[in-house]
This record gives sequence, C-alpha cells and structure tokens, in this order.
Amino acid sequence: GRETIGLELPKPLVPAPLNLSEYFKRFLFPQNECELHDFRLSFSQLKWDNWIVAPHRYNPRYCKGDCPRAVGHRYGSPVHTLVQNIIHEKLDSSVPRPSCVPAKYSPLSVLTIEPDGSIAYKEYEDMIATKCTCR
Amino acid sequence: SQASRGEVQIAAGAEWEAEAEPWSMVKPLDKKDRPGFLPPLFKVLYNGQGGAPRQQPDSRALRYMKRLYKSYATKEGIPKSNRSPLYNTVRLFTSCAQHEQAPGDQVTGTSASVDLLFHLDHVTAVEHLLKSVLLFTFSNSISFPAAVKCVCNLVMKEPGFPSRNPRRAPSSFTLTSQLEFPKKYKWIEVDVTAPLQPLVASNKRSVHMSVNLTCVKDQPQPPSARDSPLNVTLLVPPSLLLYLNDTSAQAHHRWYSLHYKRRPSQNAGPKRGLSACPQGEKSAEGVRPSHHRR
Repeated sequence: GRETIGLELPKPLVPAPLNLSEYFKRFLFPQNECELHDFRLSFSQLKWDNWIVAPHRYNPRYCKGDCPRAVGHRYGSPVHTLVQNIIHEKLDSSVPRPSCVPAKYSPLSVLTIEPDGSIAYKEYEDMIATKCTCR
Repeated sequence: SQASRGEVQIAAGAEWEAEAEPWSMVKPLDKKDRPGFLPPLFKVLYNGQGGAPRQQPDSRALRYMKRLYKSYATKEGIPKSNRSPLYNTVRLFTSCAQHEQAPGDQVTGTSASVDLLFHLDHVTAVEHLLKSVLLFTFSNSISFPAAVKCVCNLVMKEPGFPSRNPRRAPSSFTLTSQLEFPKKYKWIEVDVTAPLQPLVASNKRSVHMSVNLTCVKDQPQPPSARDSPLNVTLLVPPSLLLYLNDTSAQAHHRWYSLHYKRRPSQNAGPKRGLSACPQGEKSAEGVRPSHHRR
C-alpha cells in the first residue's frame, strides 16, 4: 500500500468517532465471550425414559466462551484469575488461560421408577447451571 | 508432638475430603451403601446401564405420582416452593403380596381386610422418614356424600410371622377428612407414621400388615339404624407412601438454602467483588485488621 499513500493527499489525522461499545467489544471483551448456553435434551434421547418418568425435557445448560483479559470482578472472579492470565501471556504460555465454568446451579426434581416397580420423587442438587464464571 | 498433630490434621483433612467428595463413588460401593444410595443418574454413569429392566409400576400409583410431581415441580423439573421444605423425597410402594383374610361385611360397611407386604429395599440409610401414608383408591362407582368418616383397622405384623397371631395388638386409626381429587378415582390417605417410624428407622427391609376400612356418613346426630353404612369396596389394595428427607450431599436441601444464602459447596463461588476480598483476606489470614492497614 506504499504507492497508494503517495498518491493520496495526506489527510488530517482525525480519530474515527470513538465507539465505546465497539472498543469494549474489540479490546476488552472477546466476541464469543464466556456465557451460559442452553442444551435441551429429553431422556428418551438417552433411552432413559423407561425409568425417568418426569421431567420430559431437561435443560442442564452449560458455560462456553473466552474469558476477557481484564476479568476483574465482572464474572465474580477472584484476583487469582487476573494473575493466571498475566502468567499465561507474559511468562509461560503452557499455563492455561482461565476457563469459562459454571459458578452457580439450581436443583432438579425427577420422577423415577425403581427396578422393583416402586416410584420415587426426588430432588437433586446442582443439576442446572445458572451462572458462569472465569477461573 | 507438633509433627504428629500436624499429620493427624492432614489425615483428618484427607479423610474429610474423601467423605465430602460425592463424586468419589466411582470406586466400587461397599456393602453398607445400598444400590439406592447412588442417585439413578450417577448409577447409570457409574455402571453404564441405560437403566436396568424394571417391573412396570401400578398404573393408578403412577397416575398419583405424576399428579404429585406436577404439583411439586415445573415442566422443566424446577422444584416449586409451595411444599414443605422438610422432605425432598417421596416414595410410593405397592404391596407385593396380599390376600384377603376376612370378606367384607355389607351391613357394617366394612371392606374385606387384606394382608399387605411392602418391600422397602430402595429406602436408603440416608433417607429419614418424616411421614408415612396408606393410600386407598376407590372406583368412581361410589358416590361419597360431602363428608364421610372412615375407620381404618391396621394390624402390624412381623414379616414372615404366621398371620394367625399377629405380634402386635391391632391399632385402629380414625380418618376424619377425605381428599377430593378431580379425577375419576378417589384417593383417601390414612396417616400411618406412628407404627412405621421405628421400622424404617431400624432399616427394616419389609413391612407386613393387614388392614380394613369402614366408612360411614359423617353427620352430627348418631347414625340411626336406617342409615345403611357406605358400601366400600377397595378397588385395589392400598399403596404405601413415604415422605423422606434424603440427607446425602446430592439431594436438594431446601430448608438449608432457605436459611443460608450460600451452601458450603458454593463458598468457593464468585465473590461479589473487591468489597468481598478484605473480608476474605481477614478470614483467610486470620489477622486482626486493626493494626494491619492495607
């Protein structure tokens, strides 16, 4: 592109209008940022519907995406996450970047049939991810 | 000595860690952990079966439990907060062997007494009994008046004991209200927590009883001779319903989350921000902030 610069008159260097959200998106928060995703499954897909009667649909959700460099407390991340990022970038890239993982869960109620034909209603802890974090 | 105390602490920590690790079930279960201890989902992950072949449950019992599920959880399986926070497990057992002992009596409206045997193998050691109910179902041919009073005679027996002389004196229960369901079947629940509590607490694997039901119209003036008692025919022998509190780590403890905003497993969770750190540092380093200014 050297010649094109020669041909054109030097334009006054005026910074492009500063688009803050664009700036944030491009520099501080990656495109596919760490966030919660849905994954709806039915127990018949797993061939478990012969013993799990309800619920018919189950959405355990999951966390996926890149963790921004300046994580700070936006994700409720401890300061250690920032340190790990700096180590990865400045000192040793074999140390992995922080990962996008679930931080909070909610319970799930299931209705199951036991091998002897008895029926059980049970509530299990930590079966649906409700919040993501970078760790 | 200092060293041995340190070792003891480490050992204790490791031991606690092993106990607290619910996922350490991958190791083969030892005898005391009954198969029911593993939540069904992990059982599948653990032994890879897509659910062992099962006996088909009684259709009326399944209908009752589906109705219970709809009132306790949303379509997506999220527990509703409209029920008692004390129990997180409800098990329904149908009697596996019953035979009529004495035929019913049309005059007194007494149903035939049936001999019932319930196998409670799937009640695990970590499930504590809170309430137990006998569930009677009637066909819709009976048109109950608004209020009906039933007396349930229940004789608990030692499993395998000859039915001639039951081990314990008969205990009778008076039922004063009837649960109306907008289905064609009517369900009546009789609370039998008292006789069952000691059996479940001592991990009895089966419960043997005989039961009959007498229903009369519940009216203020004493029933006169002309009032014929209700003709009660038990459509099927009653089912046994157990309301339990599963105390294992995988079960949802609603009363816990009601009282404590954050459960132990979430302590490692996200701190609200820098404001949480000083608190964390203080508790982490145990130093008094007064003379350590940051």
